[in-house]
Amino acid sequence: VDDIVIMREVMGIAQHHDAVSGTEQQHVADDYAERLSIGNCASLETINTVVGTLLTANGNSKSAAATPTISFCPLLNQSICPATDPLSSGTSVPVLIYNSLSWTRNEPVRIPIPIANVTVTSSSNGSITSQVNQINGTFILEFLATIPPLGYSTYIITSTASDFVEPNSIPAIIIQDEIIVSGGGKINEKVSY
Amino acid sequence: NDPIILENDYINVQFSSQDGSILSITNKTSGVTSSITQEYIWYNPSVGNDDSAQCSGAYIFRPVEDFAYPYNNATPSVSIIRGEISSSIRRFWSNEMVQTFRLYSNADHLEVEEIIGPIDISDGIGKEIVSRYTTTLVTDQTWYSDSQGMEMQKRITNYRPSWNLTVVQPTSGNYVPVNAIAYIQDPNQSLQFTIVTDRSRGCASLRDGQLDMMMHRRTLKDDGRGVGQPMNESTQIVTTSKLIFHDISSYAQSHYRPAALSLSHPLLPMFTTTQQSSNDWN
Repeated sequence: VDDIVIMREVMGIAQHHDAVSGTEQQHVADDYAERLSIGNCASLETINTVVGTLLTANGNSKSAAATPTISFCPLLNQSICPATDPLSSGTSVPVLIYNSLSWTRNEPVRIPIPIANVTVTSSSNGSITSQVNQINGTFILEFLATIPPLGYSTYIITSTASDFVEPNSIPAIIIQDEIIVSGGGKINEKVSY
Repeated sequence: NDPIILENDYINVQFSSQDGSILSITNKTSGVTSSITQEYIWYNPSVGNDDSAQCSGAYIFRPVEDFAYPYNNATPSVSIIRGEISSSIRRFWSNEMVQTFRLYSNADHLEVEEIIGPIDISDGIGKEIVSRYTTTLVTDQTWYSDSQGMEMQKRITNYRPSWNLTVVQPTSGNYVPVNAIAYIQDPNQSLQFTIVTDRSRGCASLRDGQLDMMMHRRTLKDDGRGVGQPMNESTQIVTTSKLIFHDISSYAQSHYRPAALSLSHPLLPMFTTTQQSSNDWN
């Protein structure tokens, strides 16, 4: 509750007419943005805790090691998502998708991933159709999610690739702090970026 | 020379093969097609003139001229992605100007993602950028935008319902707020073109069949209404909108509110890791 109060107070401050209409000075706008960010992070931590607790209650609660640590990624609109980086080392990444509306939603989900070859498994329907788009050296995973009202669904992203890239189809891949430059049908060189 | 087509079970959208611009939308359920064009334009914000020292700024939208300039005359590079989940057309002018039309396999609307900014002011001129959609709908100078995502307000060009309006600003005087939904209707053909937006902005319909959506503003003078600073927005905006072309019906009216709420309440993904197989983890 204390974490949620942070966001509630920030939203109270942001009801000022300057915040609503954008007629504040820049340093005030920056202050609003910082407060909202702090409140947002606190609320997301609360959701992480709640969902993690629910998973433990519904799943294997016999050992502490089975309790998953849930995290929100605030960088999903960026080219690289730290939360999906473990895919590049072969670790599966379960994704829990929360629906804050009061009706069932069948909507696409877009998540940046570090590799091109993955499968998506639904907790109820097994392997489902997914699509990976490459845009400016970034891979964006798309799949259709079905989420109950005010609830969540679980999907697991699993790497299906061995530890090589196909240079003909992937001209340039940014991997962490290196760029692999390819051409002529084979990987030419690895340079720092 | 054939147009690029994005299509699913609900709609068919045609794009120019020359520059990737949108040409038409067909609602496959009703079988009706409307020509449509989209352009980015910018108004020159006033810094005061002989008539008035009033500048365009945070409170005041006051363009110098009644007309707008094309925001980008260059032909963009166009890339197309086709897949089972979505198909998309990406129009790339520069890192400051990218437009992506995306059609999901299960959607009855076309999604458009726009990246705009920072706005170039190296010429010493501020710019107020608008996305303008022009359709063939006959709209009788009328359009609609929402109040707080709930009640739709009827808007009529150069008209106010509660007083006799003297038009002094034919462009900005017709800009009104939109929080989630704006649309135009052709009652004779029973057709409607709806734009669902993910943020509050200004909108207008200055000509029949047109719908203008304010995208980004960067003005270089304070408008003298209390802020004490010019609205020199130096940021980049990434915005997502939904374009829906449908008939005028009660079903359609009840349909775009979930679309608006879907944009304002996006799905929230949370992550963890596991070495277990998907079956074991489930």
